[in-house]
Amino acid sequence: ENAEISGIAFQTDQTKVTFTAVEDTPGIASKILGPLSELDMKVDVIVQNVGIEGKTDFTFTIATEEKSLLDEAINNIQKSINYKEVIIDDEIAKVSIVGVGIRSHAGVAAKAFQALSENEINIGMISTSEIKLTLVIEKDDLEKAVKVLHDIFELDK
Amino acid sequence: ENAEISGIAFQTDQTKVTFTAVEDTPGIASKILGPLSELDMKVDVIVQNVGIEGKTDFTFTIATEEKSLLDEAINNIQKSINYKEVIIDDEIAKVSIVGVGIRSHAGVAAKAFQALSENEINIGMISTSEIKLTLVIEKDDLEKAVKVLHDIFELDK
Ligand SMILES: C[C@@H](O)[C@H](N)C(=O)O
Ligand SMILES: C[C@@H](O)[C@H](N)C(=O)O
Repeated sequence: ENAEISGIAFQTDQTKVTFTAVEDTPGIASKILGPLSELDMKVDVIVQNVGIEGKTDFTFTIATEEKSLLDEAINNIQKSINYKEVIIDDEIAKVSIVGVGIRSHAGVAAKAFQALSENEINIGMISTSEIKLTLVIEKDDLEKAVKVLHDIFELDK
Repeated sequence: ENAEISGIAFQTDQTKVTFTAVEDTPGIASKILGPLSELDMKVDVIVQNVGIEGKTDFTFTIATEEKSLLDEAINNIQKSINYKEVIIDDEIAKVSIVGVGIRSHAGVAAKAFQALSENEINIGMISTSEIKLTLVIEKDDLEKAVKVLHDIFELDK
């Protein structure tokens, strides 16, 4: 493919928070981000997939150093939305494959996903933009994931 | 907040495809993207949220002009993975809020989500990167969404 991969970026200082089975109706996203913003929390990844039977899951990552603010944030959020449960996970790492032309290059994603799967690394979350394919994986898999991705995209040559 | 919003980008020529209840185990993402890549399909957004009880949904968007390749792609994919159903939706629009400093600025997301909710625009999918907040909404809501976002981020001044 013609995509130019410029590098593999990663972070291990994040915690992911998932509200499961929120209503897929206008206002819910706002009622989650509002309280986070009011507490000045550093939100990085926000991922929400399509609603199924009127419900969806809503996940965001925050800086782990701000984890102490989560109780208050969740307390505020639960006053205005329904959800099944909140899952908090600080054992994650964010890995991003950065380049130009990643959009419309299913080949880059296919290559990255194949390399990770061959190394038994589970992909927890996927979020893409034109220049970046962002994956959330388990922290313990990070070192291997970065090496594997460097190898298949030939970034050390 | 200090985020600089440079603009609102949008596209209406995409179709979203969701495989529901795929197994959240290594190899599944690869078995979906592989066939898409082999058919040279233009994949743009890929969104996958966390697994719940070992299952998750996997969504990607393609150029609607390539919709005719979908039957073959799904045919190939279903040979190697289990899923509950495939949902195909070409009545979507992708809207992106582009800027610097969007990451760590829950305020930008909060502001965007509130403006959309006040206008009864449902947010179908969310995918973020440091410089871009990407939303998938219904095509019929696009014109209003772009206007609303331009207004609240004061982009016409
Ligand atoms: C789930 C959430 O994004 C909802 N669809 C909203 O528009 O706020
Ligand atoms: C769902 C899918 O991403 C799976 N977790 C994988 O690693 O391939």
